[in-house]
Amino acid sequence: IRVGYEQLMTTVRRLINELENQILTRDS
Amino acid sequence: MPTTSYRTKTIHSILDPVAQQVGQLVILHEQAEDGNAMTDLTSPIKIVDQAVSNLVVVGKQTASTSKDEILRREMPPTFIKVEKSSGLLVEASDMLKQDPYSVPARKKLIDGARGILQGTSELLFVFDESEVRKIVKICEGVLQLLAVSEVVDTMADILTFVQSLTPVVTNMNSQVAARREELINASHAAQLAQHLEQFQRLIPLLVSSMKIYVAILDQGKPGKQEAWENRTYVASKMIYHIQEIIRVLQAVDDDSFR
Repeated sequence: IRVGYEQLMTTVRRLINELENQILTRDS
Repeated sequence: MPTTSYRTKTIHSILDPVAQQVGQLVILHEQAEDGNAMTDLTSPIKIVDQAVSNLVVVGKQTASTSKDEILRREMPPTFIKVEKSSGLLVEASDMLKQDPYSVPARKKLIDGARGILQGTSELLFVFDESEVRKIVKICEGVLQLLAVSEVVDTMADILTFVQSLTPVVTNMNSQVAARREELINASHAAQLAQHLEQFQRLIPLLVSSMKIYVAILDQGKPGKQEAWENRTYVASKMIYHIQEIIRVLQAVDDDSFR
């Protein structure tokens, strides 16, 4: 479970970064 | 989470890794009698919290400058959810520093991760709906042009009509085709392909029916009524296919997470 939560935080961070990219590259 | 509820391949690729891990951790958490101390998650959580703050800044800028009124309205609540959930993660890491065995802290971790997943899902859905509205607007532009076909009564006007129609239809084709590629729902994707193909086939028929009508008008020949009806019929079939394309674009899967 310890490793799971660390991995989860890494994956969540990637998710948020990816979302930011999606917003930035979107045409208005 | 059923695959089709992600709606598009892009959304699936972004959300699924987190959904899988949250799902596994929920099971472990519910089953666990884990007496081991939780490692210090302060640093990874701080990074997530910072990423969320950046996301919200960028998102708010986009929301405030977008021409899409619905997007401007629907985006901000998704940020609130993601921010609150990130806050839960921060609280959890503080609690775990005090007590590495804390069960309420683990629950906050799960709730925080779930909340981020839900908030980002909603954000991606809001975005996706906005993309669909753009494509629908392009389709509606084609519908408006098709309405013009009914009042064209000179060869010069037919030429102008074709010159106007071509770029709009080309744009619609590429947008709808790209959307079709993205859709996870195979039935919707197939319907889009079918209606697009049938619409394309009718374009030369429409132009020739218009030419026949105009020729009859110019030469004063009989058959004006039939020619008019034929032109109207072809145009109405094309309108039907565009309306079906719009309907499928706007369709929501039955098991959508929304």
